Amino acid sequence: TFQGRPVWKKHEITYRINNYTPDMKKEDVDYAIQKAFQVWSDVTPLKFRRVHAGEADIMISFANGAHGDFNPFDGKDGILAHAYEPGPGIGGDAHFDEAETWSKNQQGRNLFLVAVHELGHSLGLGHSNDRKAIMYPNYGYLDPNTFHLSSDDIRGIQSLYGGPEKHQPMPNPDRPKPAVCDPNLSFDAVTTLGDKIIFFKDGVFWWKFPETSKTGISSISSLWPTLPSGIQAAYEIEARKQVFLFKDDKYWLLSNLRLQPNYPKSIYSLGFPKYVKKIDGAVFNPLLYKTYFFVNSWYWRYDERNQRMDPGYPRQITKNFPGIGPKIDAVFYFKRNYYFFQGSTQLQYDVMLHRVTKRLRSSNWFGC
Amino acid sequence: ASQAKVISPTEMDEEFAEMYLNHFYGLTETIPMTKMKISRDSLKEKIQEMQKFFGLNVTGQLDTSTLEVMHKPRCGVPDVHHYS
Repeated sequence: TFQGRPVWKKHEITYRINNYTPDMKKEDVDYAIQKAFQVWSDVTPLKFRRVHAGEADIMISFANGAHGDFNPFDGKDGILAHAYEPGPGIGGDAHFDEAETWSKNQQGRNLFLVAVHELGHSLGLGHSNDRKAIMYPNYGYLDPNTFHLSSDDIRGIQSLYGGPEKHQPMPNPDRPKPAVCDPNLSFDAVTTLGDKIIFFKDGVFWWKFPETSKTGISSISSLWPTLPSGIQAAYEIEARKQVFLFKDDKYWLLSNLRLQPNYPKSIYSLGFPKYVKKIDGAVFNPLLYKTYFFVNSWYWRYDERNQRMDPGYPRQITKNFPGIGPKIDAVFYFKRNYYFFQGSTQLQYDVMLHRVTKRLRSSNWFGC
Repeated sequence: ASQAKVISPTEMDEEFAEMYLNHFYGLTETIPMTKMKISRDSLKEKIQEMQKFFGLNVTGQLDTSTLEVMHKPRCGVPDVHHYS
């Protein structure tokens, strides 16, 4: 932290992007900055709100050479950016040297990584001498898709603001927060992921080893910073080590736990009609090598071998999955059963018998 | 830290190091305004401070690994003192 431990005295902080670098598309700059803020909001009670006019707490700008703060930039390389500790006026502001080549990948300087660092200063963190920390002063490229704060960064920021409020993610705790045992808890999406089952809810996911009592919770952004929160459907093709994640009309691919480039893609590329705006649940059946997609009271079947939607769909869930629906929240496949989630209820559905064989609580996997 | 190779820094290296240490470690802040010249001792002290911060061999000399770290792209916020 800085000398005197300056902090913001409030938890809702505004930011404004004053201008843009010509090196990147505006929407990529917006996204990099928003994700950089999210890295910090995931581990603190802080909330960041973007404003488009007037003075914000944190003003973000790109500038060349002398830019009015007595700390001129030095041209390409050397100093990449700087930011000021929390306070009025210039306090909290973050400046990026326009002489650098900014990018959303490993070319030049990755804006997301530098922004996470600078915003750390804007929130009151000084430099760390821990090489693993994002607050280490020297630049080093890290994959933004697998980026996460170091324990030093988290300890630092939480010493200033405390941990996140409930339902917010905690970094690598040993067991799930009690919230998972809330009798009214529903999940957004559930899938297997290797030897674990992953339960998505808002910005976090719980993980569970099905055969043991070992569980945990992580924030989505701590593992995949560029993935949005609120994943609505997910399924795994275990043989390919692929997991598909859906939100609204977009989907992402995780392969060997890494987010793949060229995503998100549009769900319409899978063959959905335009009136489908989001997927409620998705499940891959390894016996058929087909994926079922559930949308309101209807479902589609996608042939993973031919990469196209089977003809004759959509069909009504209640007609072909007796005891299920009309609408589901999430579904996953495990040991020849589908597990459908409807609010706080979970239905075990035998794939071979084609019927519901057990009625459980949604949180049943956590021994609640 | 890798073994620091002992070299004779060039005048350019020394000038660059002075600027680096002044910006990031407040080199001139510790020198009275009346004394215009940076003493060898205060320079050595600040090099040591910087080497300690970066986990380098603490020699107080401008060795290759120290200069290498100084030349890396970085954030402009000072490591141990405030912007003035």
